[in-house]
Amino acid sequence: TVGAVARDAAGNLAAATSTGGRTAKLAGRIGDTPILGAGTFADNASCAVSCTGHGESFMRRVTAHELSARMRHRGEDLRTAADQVVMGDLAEIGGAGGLVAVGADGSFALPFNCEGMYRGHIGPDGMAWTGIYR
Amino acid sequence: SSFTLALHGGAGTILRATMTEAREAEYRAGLARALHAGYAVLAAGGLALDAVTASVCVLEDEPLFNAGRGAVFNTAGTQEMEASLMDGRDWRAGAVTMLFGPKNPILVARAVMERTEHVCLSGDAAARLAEEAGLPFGDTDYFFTQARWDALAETLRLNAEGVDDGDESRKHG
Repeated sequence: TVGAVARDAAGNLAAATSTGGRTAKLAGRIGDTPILGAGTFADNASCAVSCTGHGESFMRRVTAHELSARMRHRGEDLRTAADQVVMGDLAEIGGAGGLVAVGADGSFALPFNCEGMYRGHIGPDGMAWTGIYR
Repeated sequence: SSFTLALHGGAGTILRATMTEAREAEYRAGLARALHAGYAVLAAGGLALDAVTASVCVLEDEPLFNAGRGAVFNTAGTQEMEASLMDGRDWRAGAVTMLFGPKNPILVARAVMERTEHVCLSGDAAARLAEEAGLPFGDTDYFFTQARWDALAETLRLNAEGVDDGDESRKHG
């Protein structure tokens, strides 16, 4: 699964996710990627989110929307909310994976609860940062 | 007024024990290409929606990543792709599932958002919309990668033996 989140200069947010699914999934199985609020979500008032990992877990915990809801209703900042949904909610049901998220304030979070996650970030300086492990 | 973009790229084995410097460099280069594609949109004052679309297209075109060209195989030995995108300005969204054929599923999801009253389309309906939108298609050779085919065979073998080697990355591609 691949995905991107962005905040543009006008402050608008967007998220996009695309996947081939899981190796040896049952034909006909639908994962979290096309399920808005599970694998993908964007709302200018809070954040944009794109998820990757064990899709069934992201669907059951409605991870992308939950992150936004924690920010809007509990006033949590992006990183606090992102860590909770990945290291708490997902891990609680054995869901492996992670997400990338950007906040309305331009902050970003790249949490994951497995061995590694291919991830990257770029800002106005144009310096492309990439990471794999912790 | 600053902008920012972040991305992830599920690519296959990530276990340190099996990672090589050459492979790591390939992955990082693919991620960097995708970052710069989105950056070019944002640096020119473009929309976040266009930036994430551009970045994901680059990742779908790179067979290293589990999307588009590098999609994994299901138990039937076929590929079913999924994609979605969402605009934070007005909560518009598009999604596709059970898709095979269009090279960039994210562009089909965007066509659902921009050319229909729906949010999600599946299978043949999504493929027909892609044709109407003039989006490029690939054939089975275009989408075939030996590494994904081998991962399918390995996973089916382990499943048949009831063994779970815990290699989540092989499952997720």
